[in-house]
Amino acid sequence: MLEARLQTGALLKKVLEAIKELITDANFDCSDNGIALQAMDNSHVALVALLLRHDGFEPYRCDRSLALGVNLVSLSKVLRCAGNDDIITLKADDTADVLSLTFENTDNDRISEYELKLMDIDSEHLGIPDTTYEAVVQMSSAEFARICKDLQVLSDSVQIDVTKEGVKFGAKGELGSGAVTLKQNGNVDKEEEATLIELQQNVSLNFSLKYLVNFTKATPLASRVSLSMSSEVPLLVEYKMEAGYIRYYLAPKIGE
Amino acid sequence: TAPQVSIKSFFHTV
Repeated sequence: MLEARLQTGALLKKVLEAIKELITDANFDCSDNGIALQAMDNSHVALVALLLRHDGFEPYRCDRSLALGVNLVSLSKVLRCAGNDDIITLKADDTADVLSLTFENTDNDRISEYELKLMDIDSEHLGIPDTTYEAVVQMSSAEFARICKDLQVLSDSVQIDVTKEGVKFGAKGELGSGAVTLKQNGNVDKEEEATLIELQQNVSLNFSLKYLVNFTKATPLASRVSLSMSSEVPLLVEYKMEAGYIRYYLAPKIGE
Repeated sequence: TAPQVSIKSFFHTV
């Protein structure tokens, strides 16, 4: 059986907000390592990989690996019934056809209990090879969200160019063009806002902005984001959390 | 605009 108690229930609410528009149904794979999820979006252009490690829960108990098939829109609706400061406990039996959720307020005088029906999901699991990327950009997650949103005004896609000087996001469309360049600035006072670049080789890649904007729904989960790129392989956008991560992979747009 | 490629062409099915 699974029993996982999350002191900061708001984290789970934010995680659901970060994935529910990209994916409809997914298996939460529970093991002694924690709770993981891997799923492609409906058009098979993007892949989401989520890990909530066991040490992020107190207590965490999972005797036997379990795949909990969940409709993410339904789960997100149930989670809206939890207060932001509530402690959330997830429970499921080994033969479970429901996921039990308990929300306790901080005064411990209001306890709400919900049960969400589970479903059988026959999802494809993809093997993601360890990749050494040609360019890794670490930057403020809020800045990344702003750039994607701003450039969406101009075009459906963005060209990302990374050199040792900086990273340039450019978009061209019917109404004109625009570009935002962030210079590498590791010495700034505010570490959280620094743009850091690890570069083996310059890269120039095109991606759909619609997906990138969708990925930025994870912004409330982390102040930093990393963009890992190599020519003609999927972009990895990673938001690291205290005990886990959310990774989005996006296939590039490849030249005509 | 350049065509969008499926993510499945980059990762193998387990």
